[in-house]
Amino acid sequence: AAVPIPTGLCRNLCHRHQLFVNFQDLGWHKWVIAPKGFMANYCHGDCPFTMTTYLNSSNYAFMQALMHMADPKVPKAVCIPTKLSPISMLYQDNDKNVILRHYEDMVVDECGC
Amino acid sequence: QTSEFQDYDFLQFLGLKKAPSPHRFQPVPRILRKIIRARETAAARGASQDLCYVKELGVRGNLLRLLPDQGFFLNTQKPSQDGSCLQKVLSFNLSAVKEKGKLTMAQLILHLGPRSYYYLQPELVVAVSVVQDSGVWGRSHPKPGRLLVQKSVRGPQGSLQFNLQGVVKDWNRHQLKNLDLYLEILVKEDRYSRVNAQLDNPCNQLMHSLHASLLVVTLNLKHCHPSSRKKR
Repeated sequence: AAVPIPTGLCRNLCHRHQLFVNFQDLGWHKWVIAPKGFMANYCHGDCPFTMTTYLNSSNYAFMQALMHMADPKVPKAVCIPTKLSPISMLYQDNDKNVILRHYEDMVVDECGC
Repeated sequence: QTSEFQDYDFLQFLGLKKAPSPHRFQPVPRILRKIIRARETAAARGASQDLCYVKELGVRGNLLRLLPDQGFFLNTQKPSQDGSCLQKVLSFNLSAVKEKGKLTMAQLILHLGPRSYYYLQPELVVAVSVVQDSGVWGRSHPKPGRLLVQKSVRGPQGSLQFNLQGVVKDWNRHQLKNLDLYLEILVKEDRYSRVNAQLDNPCNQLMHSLHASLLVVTLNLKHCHPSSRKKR
């Protein structure tokens, strides 16, 4: 399920797109005990030169955007996750074991250029 | 097509070959639900978490696994002179613990059944040993070897937990494929004879309600930096 973003934000600029994967929709709820789903957010959007001076972009992005302006063959800076968080999953496996495991860097919290 | 594609990839990611079938599910112990609820609450608050430390158990680890007992009863009888009531071989398949890493906890969880069984229940003594020469028990009566735990439990209710540090050391040394334990439950004679003689055999009740599982915690150093480096 895509979570709608506030209209004020320029849609084409780099930002976090929220996507919720509901395990019930995929029939996994029978063996995934918790959570009920997880946020499979992703980063997407443009990184024009003007953007790189704010929106927690890196200095590298500023330089690449500058180089792209000087020589369009240099690709633009790209929109990537800048803050990630882990999730824990409690599920049953095929050998009657109950497993609680955590997965690093599973959820995108913030994006930047 | 895309749904199968997602399933297959997601299952691989979880380390599963195919989606587990619901009819073989185990009861989920309260401790695991408590841990995952605490983590979900912390994540919802945006609090940073050290998911390589299980604070509810006080050990480092990033993967908890509850293994069901696949053993068998040796015998149950009315408490004999020495109070011996029930012997059982508990057998746990440790080959499921396949990822690299070290074992940081092995906790035996014994469910002795609903409290009603144990109203006026005598005092129990629970003794857990490693089964000696487990390779030969097919031919002979398995013998209790090294004692791991011996504990007197008054009026037991719900589940009992026993941390088996000896098992942790053995596993980290030999990466055991299977763990066989010898469980013996004794009834403290004095209390039994006086109070419970009219109850039918508590050992039989115990046999029908006993449920054992082993909670193992592993720490995968690839995913979890040694705590000292974290502190530095």
